Amino acid sequence: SAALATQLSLQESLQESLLLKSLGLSTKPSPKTHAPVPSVLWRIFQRRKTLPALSKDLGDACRVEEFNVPGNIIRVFADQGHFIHHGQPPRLLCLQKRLYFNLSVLEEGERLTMAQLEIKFSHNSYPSPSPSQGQGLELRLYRSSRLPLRGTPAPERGQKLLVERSFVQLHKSLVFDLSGVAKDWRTHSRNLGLILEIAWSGGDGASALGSGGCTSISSFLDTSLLVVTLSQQQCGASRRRR
Amino acid sequence: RSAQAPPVTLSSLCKPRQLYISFSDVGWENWIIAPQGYMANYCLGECPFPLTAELNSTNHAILQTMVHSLDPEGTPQPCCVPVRLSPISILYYDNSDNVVLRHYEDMVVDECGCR
Repeated sequence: SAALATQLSLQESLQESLLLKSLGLSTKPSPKTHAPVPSVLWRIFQRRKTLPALSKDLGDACRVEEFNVPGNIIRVFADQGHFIHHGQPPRLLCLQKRLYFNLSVLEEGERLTMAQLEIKFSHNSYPSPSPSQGQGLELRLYRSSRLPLRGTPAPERGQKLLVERSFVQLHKSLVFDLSGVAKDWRTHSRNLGLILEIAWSGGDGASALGSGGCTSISSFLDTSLLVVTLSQQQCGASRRRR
Repeated sequence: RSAQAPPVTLSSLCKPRQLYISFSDVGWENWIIAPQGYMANYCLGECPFPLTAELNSTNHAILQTMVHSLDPEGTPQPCCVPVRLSPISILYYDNSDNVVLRHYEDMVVDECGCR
């Protein structure tokens, strides 16, 4: 009976792995932490759940209507990068952080159609002392061109500037399109991450650090990368059927 | 000449039957966030001669029931199978603890037919 039980268990696990494969998974996931579900994913999930069956059938299942891009898989990657701490903070620099999103979980048959970086703050904030004095914050996002060296966090050399934006008001959520960079990470170059910098502009270093110009970014929460992909295996098959 | 067959009642005709799939029953509750289960349904029932339009039959199935009525031993009745399915989306954690929303086609049986 022990041999029979082993055989049944083997058959069960074989069936399970076949089933998982048909769902596009190589193994049964076993998450170590149950991170909170990003609100954008909840919203899309709830909207799809409430759609009547007929609409689901007519709509293109391999398209993400919310972003108007092809895709049937939406992932939200948590940032695995660390803050870059300088011994002596450079003048005007409020925050410097490496951003790293591990895209290696994307399978070869998946085509990346969108990548959107979101930087979250706990609330909207106005840089002090006063935006009317032509002072504000500057956000810069660089593409990292080399691996971070342990113990020597900064400065980076040969970084490619991706985004540069000035803010009089920092909104709760800032969103940037990184589709091109993410596609390039998958095809041409290694994913070495990004460098995020938020700096005080329009004043002197004393007003940034001394009188609280940088305090408006104290509400910085975290960053995440939302990635939409199209599974060629599943969506290719459904298109052929239609 | 047709063989004597037991009368087919409306309730025994090919149609969708309710089937609720619970992800905790299959041991997937640890990584599937939502839904915790869903009404997947299945097809069951007879495809008797003569096949009617309500049974979503193909020309081939109609002919097969005719042949079956003449030779019940040699030719089976057509099968009662899903002919229209709808998709669902599943929210889950992957192996790297990322949250994933994936759209899966053909997960819910909406209509059955004799094929």
